[in-house]
Amino acid sequence: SCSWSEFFSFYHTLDEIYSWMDYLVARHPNLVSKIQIGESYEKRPLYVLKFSTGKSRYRAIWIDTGIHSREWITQATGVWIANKIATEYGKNASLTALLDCMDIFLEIVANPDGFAYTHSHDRLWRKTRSINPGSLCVGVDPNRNWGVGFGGLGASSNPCSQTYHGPCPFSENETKAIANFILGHGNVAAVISIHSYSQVLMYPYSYTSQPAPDRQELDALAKEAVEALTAVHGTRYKYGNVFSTIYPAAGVTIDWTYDIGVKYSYTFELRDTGCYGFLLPATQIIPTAEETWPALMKIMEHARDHPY
Amino acid sequence: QKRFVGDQVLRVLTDKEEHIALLRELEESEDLQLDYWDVPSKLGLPLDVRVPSQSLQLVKTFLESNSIPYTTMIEDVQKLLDEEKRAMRRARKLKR
Repeated sequence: SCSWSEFFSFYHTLDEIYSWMDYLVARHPNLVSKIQIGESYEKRPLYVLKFSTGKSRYRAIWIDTGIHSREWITQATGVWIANKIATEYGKNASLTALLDCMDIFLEIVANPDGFAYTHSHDRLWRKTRSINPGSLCVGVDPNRNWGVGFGGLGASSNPCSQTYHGPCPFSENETKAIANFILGHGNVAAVISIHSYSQVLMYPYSYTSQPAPDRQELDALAKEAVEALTAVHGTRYKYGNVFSTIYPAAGVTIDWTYDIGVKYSYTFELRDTGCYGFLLPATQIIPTAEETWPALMKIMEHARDHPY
Repeated sequence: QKRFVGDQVLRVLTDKEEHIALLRELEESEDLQLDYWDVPSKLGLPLDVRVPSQSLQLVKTFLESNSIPYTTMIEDVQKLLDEEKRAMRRARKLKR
């Protein structure tokens, strides 16, 4: 009895999202499939939706949402985006052209243990749920756990810190599974890692003030994407490299993907609009997703049109 | 489930390097159990900090005595969470 616009305008639990993913696959069997890329520390499956029109291995775009579990707007936006991709294929000429030559992989809940924990114990939990030997504090920041600049600026060696980098690079199942998948695929042309709430679109680097070799192109594309985003609801975004735009941060997703050769490596910080932080009311899910979509499309179209 | 009754989120405005250093110092005080929603690093960027109710007075006094400007972004975290829960319950009814 629930219309889909209503469904997308609420926050959902992990079980609800996973069930909905099965529904999406069933509705669009020729376009969408669900693959498991690993399991979390607490043995939950790490699911990725694959949007593909081809049998061969196309160039691919990777998108993940919700690696920081308390940023609920990102998982909710991930659900909306998955639906958008599935329902716009064959209607939206640009997306159709994209899916006719590229695959999109979307991991809606990149940190399922943390996400389940935000629903059951602590709404403001950010990290993974792995036990840290010798410490009472639980969890690792999965966006400081990647194998680039590991342990450097903006990452903490204190297991009780929100930015604890973990005992070694890729100590967390959740990050290792993504890294293995991207490396194993071998043809990922763009990575977009979606967070919230500072309203910025950023590219490498985070761990060093050195400019990325492709800085000019990445910056121009970020500008275009942000303009497309702002045109929808007037939401103001900044853009630039992570190091100068917000803060130095070592061991983050997009620095690793960039350094292994994924040129179009971007990270979004979606809304807040200055009032709610991680506690964005559900009424803002659809506007947030709606404005994110054209920005995502700009990046995906650019990756499609500029093979390297 | 963990409750956040009376916890506030303060938006701290850093316009001097020494403010950033002080905020880092404050972050180290584990007794206060502060939850920094961003990293204190750049001048001019607002910094949001969730302050548990029992630490509010101390933190506000610290900020004021060091002339660090702030506003209260969220008056009561639990109120927002209660509203969020109500919305999810409404969603479940609709789904059924």
